[in-house]
Amino acid sequence: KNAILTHDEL
Amino acid sequence: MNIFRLTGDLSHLAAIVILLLKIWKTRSCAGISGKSQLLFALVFTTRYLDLFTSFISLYNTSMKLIYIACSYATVYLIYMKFKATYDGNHDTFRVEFLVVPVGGLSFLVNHDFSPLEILWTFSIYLESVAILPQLFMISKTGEAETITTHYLFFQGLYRALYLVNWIWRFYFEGFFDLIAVVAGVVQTILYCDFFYLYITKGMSGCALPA
Repeated sequence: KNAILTHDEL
Repeated sequence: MNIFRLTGDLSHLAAIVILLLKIWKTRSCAGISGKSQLLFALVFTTRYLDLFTSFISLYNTSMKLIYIACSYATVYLIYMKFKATYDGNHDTFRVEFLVVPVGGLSFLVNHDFSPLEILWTFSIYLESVAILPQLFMISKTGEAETITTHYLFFQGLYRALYLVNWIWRFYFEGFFDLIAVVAGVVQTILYCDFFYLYITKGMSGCALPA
């Protein structure tokens, strides 16, 4: 939790 | 990256560039909802804050920068350079009815209760409804110019291709982002009525019923 999530879509 | 995702991104880019070029070439933003374009600029700004925190690929970074730059350029043309041609009297959708509930929802339903993640969620929800001022404007005036319908077609096609991309990724990568998928489905549904008219009216300046 609270780790920065990576969003690989635009 | 799969073919649906790539063509989706390119459709999105096509929509943005079509609109920008239309305004630039005709020196007019008549029939274009400045409010929708402001919302899209807000969508890109709040979603791509991760440009500062994570690097995914050169493609990813450059597309983000291009989307942001183009959306701000569009807003500049509508509200500054060609302000005289902006049809503000017909652009009467109350954006607070979108921004406030979407803001509230992004606080309540998100993947992680952190500032960046809430802003990302906000952008996803907001994007799904950001076209409403434009559709509302068209339903008020009863028609859209051909080029505006092309813009809407590519906007809708982009989200439809993303849906296929998500089905693909679910089966082949086990990837599933519920928030993005639900918002994407809502967004695509908003274009269905328009798609129908676009195709049946011969892809020309359709008179769109309210």
